[in-house]
Amino acid sequence: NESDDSHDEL
Amino acid sequence: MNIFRFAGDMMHLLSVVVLLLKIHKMKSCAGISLKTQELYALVFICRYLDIFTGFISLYNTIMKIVFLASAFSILWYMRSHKVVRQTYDKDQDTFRHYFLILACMVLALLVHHKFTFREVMWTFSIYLEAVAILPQLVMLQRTRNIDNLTGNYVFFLGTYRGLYMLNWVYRYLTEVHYHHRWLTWISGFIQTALYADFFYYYVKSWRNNEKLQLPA
Repeated sequence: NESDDSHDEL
Repeated sequence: MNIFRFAGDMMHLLSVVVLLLKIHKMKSCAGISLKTQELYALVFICRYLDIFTGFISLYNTIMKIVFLASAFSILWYMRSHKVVRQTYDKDQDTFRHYFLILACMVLALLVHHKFTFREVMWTFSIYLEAVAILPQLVMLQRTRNIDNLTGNYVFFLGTYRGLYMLNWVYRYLTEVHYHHRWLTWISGFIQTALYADFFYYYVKSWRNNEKLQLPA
């Protein structure tokens, strides 16, 4: 999943 | 989750706790920039738009709620609490923060990874977070007597993104599917670099056992 990997941070 | 990310989050949390402690126990927000606090509230709103739709972990959800709730309670204290609001030094807090919001929004519309509402708002929050400390740093420079809690608040806040940078390097080296997010890296670097001057004087005053004071 391209867009989600950086959004697992706060 | 690696140790750098966790330590970064804890620093972030600690900074908020220290600030709330100062406000709640001392009933004072002297030396604290309301404009920086408004910017952080906006940062959290725009970044955590997925709070109810995109579940990652219980840890993430709880932390998001804590950051949002603490940001709004700080704003409430500084604006509406009958004792605390009188300690707010409005005349020293003159940074034109609306320009920061505008500039970050324009930049987010121009430079992003994906042109969707969610992604542009997320990108905007990354840019805005990087510069949100500026009104506070300007205010610190004008304050002759920076109390310990305020100094520690800014120190913890500055350390948090620095630790995140170590986390990004670590993830880049260890995770196969971790994408190179240059946009976040550059913003994170700028965000941390803005504190360089402050860190220098903070460590110096701590080593010499002196009261923290920034040169005008």
